[in-house]
Amino acid sequence: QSRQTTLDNFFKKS
Amino acid sequence: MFKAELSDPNILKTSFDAISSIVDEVQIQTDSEGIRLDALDRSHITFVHLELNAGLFDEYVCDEPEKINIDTDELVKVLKRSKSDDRVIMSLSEGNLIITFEGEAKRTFKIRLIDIENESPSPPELDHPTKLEIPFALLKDSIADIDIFSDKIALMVDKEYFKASAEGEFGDANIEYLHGEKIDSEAKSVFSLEKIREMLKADKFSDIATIKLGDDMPLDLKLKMVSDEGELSFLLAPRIEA
Repeated sequence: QSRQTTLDNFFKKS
Repeated sequence: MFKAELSDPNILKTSFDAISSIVDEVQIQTDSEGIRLDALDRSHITFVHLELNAGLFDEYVCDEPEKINIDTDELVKVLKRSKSDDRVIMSLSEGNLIITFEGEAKRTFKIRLIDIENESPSPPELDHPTKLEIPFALLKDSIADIDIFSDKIALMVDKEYFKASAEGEFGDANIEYLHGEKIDSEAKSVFSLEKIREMLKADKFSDIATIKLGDDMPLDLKLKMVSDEGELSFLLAPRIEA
């Protein structure tokens, strides 16, 4: 089983 | 005043075909350097960036920066009506994007501009451990191979190979490509096949795709024109083991 992640964390980090 | 004229409609047609399957609305920014857009899809899974430099166009005029807010479906429906030997001319007039195709006949479309509340996001700087170039056609083929057995695709890079694979209920598929790059580390991430398929609609842009991969990191896929006058790039969030 896998779940789809979002880009939100990556946008916050930059 | 904004006016951009292009002898080949395919670049616009295929780029916006990809973009419209990712986002419903988009803000195209124009200035004297060219056209660009940044957009993040509604569920924040795919980010897309398009850059078409003034030098790509046969004629390009933009004396002050403009923001063209447009419904991507409407734009693609119009662009799909172009014939491959038509010239395309884009301009702005009283809240409309005017698209003219000049071929056997002159056909003009006015697309109403829309209101967009959200600012276009700037792309994050990600530090991927691996970067390689692979033929665009090979990537597109891999999607079709994987599609036989799964709706998810694992992308892997090691010192020698770029690999795409899937394990499905009814079978497995594996693609190996000797990348020939100097890569010291390994990386693996899993992605939605459907999301990658959307990105790869941008056919005519480049024969080579530049890919950056990490472990459970977003896929960075970049298509760059040979002339260096245009770039279409994507970031796609991975699927991770639950």
